[in-house]
Amino acid sequence: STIVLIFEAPKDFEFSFKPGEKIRLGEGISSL
Amino acid sequence: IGAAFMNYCKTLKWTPIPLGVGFAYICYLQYGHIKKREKRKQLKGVTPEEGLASPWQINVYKALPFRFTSRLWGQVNSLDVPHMLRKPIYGLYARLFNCNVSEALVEDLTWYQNLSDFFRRELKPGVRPVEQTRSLVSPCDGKVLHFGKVEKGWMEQVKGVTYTLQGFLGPSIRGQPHTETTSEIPEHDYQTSLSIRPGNSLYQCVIYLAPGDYHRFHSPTDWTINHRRHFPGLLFSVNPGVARWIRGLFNMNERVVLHGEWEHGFFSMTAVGATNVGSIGIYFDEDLRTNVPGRFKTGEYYDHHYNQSSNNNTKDNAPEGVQVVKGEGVGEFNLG
Repeated sequence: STIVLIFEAPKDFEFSFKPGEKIRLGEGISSL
Repeated sequence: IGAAFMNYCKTLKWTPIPLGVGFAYICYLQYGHIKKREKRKQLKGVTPEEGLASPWQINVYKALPFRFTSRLWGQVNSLDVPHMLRKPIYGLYARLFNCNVSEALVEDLTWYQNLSDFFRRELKPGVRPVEQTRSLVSPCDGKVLHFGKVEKGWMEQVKGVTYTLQGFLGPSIRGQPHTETTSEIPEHDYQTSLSIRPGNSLYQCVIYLAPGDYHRFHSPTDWTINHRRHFPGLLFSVNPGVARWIRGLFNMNERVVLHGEWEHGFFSMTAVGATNVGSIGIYFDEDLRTNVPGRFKTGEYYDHHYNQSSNNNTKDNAPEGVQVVKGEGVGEFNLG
């Protein structure tokens, strides 16, 4: 199964992880 | 002029040697670069284009009865397991797929009546603290396959393997008038039609849930869900290997798109089904039925608008839609 998020955000938005990284529910995924 | 030219040539007679040495040195450096590049290619394997499935391979894959077998798998796993067999069966599943049973709300495996129950197990309160300092958090446990900006209506499911925003969300997702004759528009125009606010960009993030992961998904932010779109579809595996092999995989699979607004504008969260996990439940949407028997056409979808009458979460005079807060449970994947 997969979850896909698509959203608009300010141009300086940055993700705070790398592709392939494991992530857990509730962990921050951005600089915002 | 001739004498002057000859004299000039005499002065050049030693020049070819350093030139030749310099040229040889440049060749040597270039040879080193080429060797390194070829080695890098070998280590990385084939390029995405070379590794993609051909149309006939996809057609063969499509012909496999994944939807039927998934429903059968779901039905079998909805049958109650005898009490004495529960621990060995679920224990084996947990070991095979590396489930962390100690995080489950109910650790006693004999409590779960069947494997489907165990698959959608709840977590203990507090084992997944929600970061309060960030406005956007992960909606689930999983592995990040890809993320980044959506450019000209194209997205990537893994690095270098693309799918279209229009194919994924379907026509007229936001504001645009929908008619029976709505047809495909250029990908760039589709992204423009989402009316992204000035100073903003569109982003995407793909998170893959492995079989042993916690299979419920929560709200990644505070937002209002206005609309649900269900695409009946195929049930190809979505593991990273297949995502690298089949271009547009997510546009083919059964999926439920929830879309609405957050503090920065457009926001959507989509649950994409997979082989044996084609049943998607949304807690505030009793009308939703996924992976049901029957044929479907590619691109076919069913819309549902959330309003006050179908929404118990909103208070009187609240705007239309379902308001969810960061970390709140939204739905779950089920076997079947």
